[in-house]
Amino acid sequence: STRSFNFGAYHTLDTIYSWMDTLVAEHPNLITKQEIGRSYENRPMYVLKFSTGGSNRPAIWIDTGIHSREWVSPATGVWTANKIATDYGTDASLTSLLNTMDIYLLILTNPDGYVYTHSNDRMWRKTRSRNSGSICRGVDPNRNWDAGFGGPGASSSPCSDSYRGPSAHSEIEVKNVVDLIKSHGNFKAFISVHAYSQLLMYPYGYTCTNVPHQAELDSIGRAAVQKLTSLYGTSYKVGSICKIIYQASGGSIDWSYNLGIKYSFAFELRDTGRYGFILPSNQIIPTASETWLALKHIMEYVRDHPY
Amino acid sequence: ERIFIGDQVIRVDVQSEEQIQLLQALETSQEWELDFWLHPVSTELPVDIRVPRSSLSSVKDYLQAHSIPFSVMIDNLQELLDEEKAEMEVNRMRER
Repeated sequence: STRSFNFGAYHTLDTIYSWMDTLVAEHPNLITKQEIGRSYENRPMYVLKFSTGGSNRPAIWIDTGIHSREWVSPATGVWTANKIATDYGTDASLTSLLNTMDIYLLILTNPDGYVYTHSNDRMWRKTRSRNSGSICRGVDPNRNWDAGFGGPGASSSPCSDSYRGPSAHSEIEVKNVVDLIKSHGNFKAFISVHAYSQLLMYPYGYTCTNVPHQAELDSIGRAAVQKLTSLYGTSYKVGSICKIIYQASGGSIDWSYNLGIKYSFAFELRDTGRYGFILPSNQIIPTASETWLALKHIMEYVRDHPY
Repeated sequence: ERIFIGDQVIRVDVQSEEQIQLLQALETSQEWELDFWLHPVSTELPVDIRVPRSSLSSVKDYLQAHSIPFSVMIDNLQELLDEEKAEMEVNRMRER
């Protein structure tokens, strides 16, 4: 049962996928597992859909694990899925949210890369697609979205860790998400979870021009981070991707914002110590717990500000 | 499986715009095969660089030559990876 599952440990793709089936079986009236397509190496990509009924309700998108070496991100996704499942029906705010909206959670957004970090190269970040004309493999899945694609802040070299790919949505992992979001047509928020450096960011990355909703997104972000920090004192910075870190073209939340999904955010989770991507597993639950406070704040805001 | 014996992750708390540019120059050079975990963007954020063992002395010489202070965040990356793997194995056995 999921009660025996160790949420304070890192797990392989197979273990996470089989845990998903257990979670769904334990919450048949709340969670369904949907295969949204396959990865380059033909692994299924599973979204957990949290829904209490209705059809095509306004929805919130959360993805974790797009950069495969950022292990605390999918680990946080697993913990968050369980948190939503166990709090529904007891937490009034979450229950009211799920009575009006759906939540889609894609835990392993880059399955091939994630498996590769377990078997071959713990430092791998990209997808595992072959690049014609190069011995180097993989595309940075967060430079491959059709938002300022090919602009500054992504590389045209297949050997670079920020290689944008031959064209926008060339990566099947990205296209699977794009197709789902577009065919659903009623997503109101898009939240992508990365690690590390304690940042909560909003669009744009491909330009340092402010988005039309900059003030609102900034204020949501600051309030969300305040809640996150209240748990363990983990300090976050808030701002647009371009201004707070660097210009990065082809990013997912720029694409979702330009599609009309106003509440688009990207998290860079903790390393509060000096471990970087090798965050010790004893920090998974504290990381997920503090992140939940921010995630929940954003989702409540989305619930209370329909558009 | 790729191993990282002797690779170090160094942390630079950049003090100036000039240091950011010097680090960005490092970022573009392929020679030392540096893996920037955190990129040189502003004096507000640290810069973390995974340095392959073979490039360690050259990189440290470069930073010292430009009076860029740094500290070693991870002394031997492979040790941390071995610990992580061992812990996962223990967890797997326990769950089984």
